[in-house]
Amino acid sequence: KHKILHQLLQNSTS
Amino acid sequence: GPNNVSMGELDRIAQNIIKSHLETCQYTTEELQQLAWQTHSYEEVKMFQGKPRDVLWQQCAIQITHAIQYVVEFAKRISGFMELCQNDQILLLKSGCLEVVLVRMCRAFNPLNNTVLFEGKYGGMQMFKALGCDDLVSAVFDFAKSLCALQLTEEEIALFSAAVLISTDRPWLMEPRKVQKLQEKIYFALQHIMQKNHMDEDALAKLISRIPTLSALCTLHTEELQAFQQLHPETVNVLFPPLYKELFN
Repeated sequence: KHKILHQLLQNSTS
Repeated sequence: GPNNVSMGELDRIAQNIIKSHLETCQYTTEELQQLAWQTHSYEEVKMFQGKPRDVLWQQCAIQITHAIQYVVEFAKRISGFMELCQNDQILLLKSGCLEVVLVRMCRAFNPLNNTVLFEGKYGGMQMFKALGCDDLVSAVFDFAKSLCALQLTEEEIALFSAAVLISTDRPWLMEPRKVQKLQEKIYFALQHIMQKNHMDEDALAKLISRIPTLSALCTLHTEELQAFQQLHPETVNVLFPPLYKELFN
């Protein structure tokens, strides 16, 4: 449901 | 420390949150100071006012979305946030990200002439006239002014942002106890820093009293978006950033 937010949380912290 | 939290731990929490804040701000304090008196000219303001409503809405949606991406990064760097279950991470960000954007906005607000940084320079409320939501815009400006009046340090803005984000007031949290423990520590750290920095004993109470206004602003934003969407469904569906739609639609 919150695909993009989910994705942003998954991305490793740069 | 209170509730068996040692001063060492409060200090660690504060340092982590301040570092996370500074690393994820769109503009450094120095950059903002340099820009503070660079205001949009009369012609530039006229240009914003002459834009079609949907074009300015789209422009603002893009700016807000950009700011939100930095807030997500801020959240991820707060010790303990990523240890919450994913449901709660998403819930806290969905309900709190715009509130944090509004708190952060006070850094880019000049209370001496009531202007805010937008598209590279500072400008007043009249810049947003074409949005057709004067009530929301003036409420946001009032909020920024009232927060600026508290003369918060960068450290206090960081801790307050974290306290706003990591809130047990959000419905449907799966592990509210875990969120509460983290939030309490953040408040103790904020209290500690504010006692050190402010002569005014009520400074923290005044800051906390701004939270209901924050949530009212977010409700107003949602209502204005709904009203806009009824008139311009295509603009929202096709041109608005997907993250903005995911969060507010």
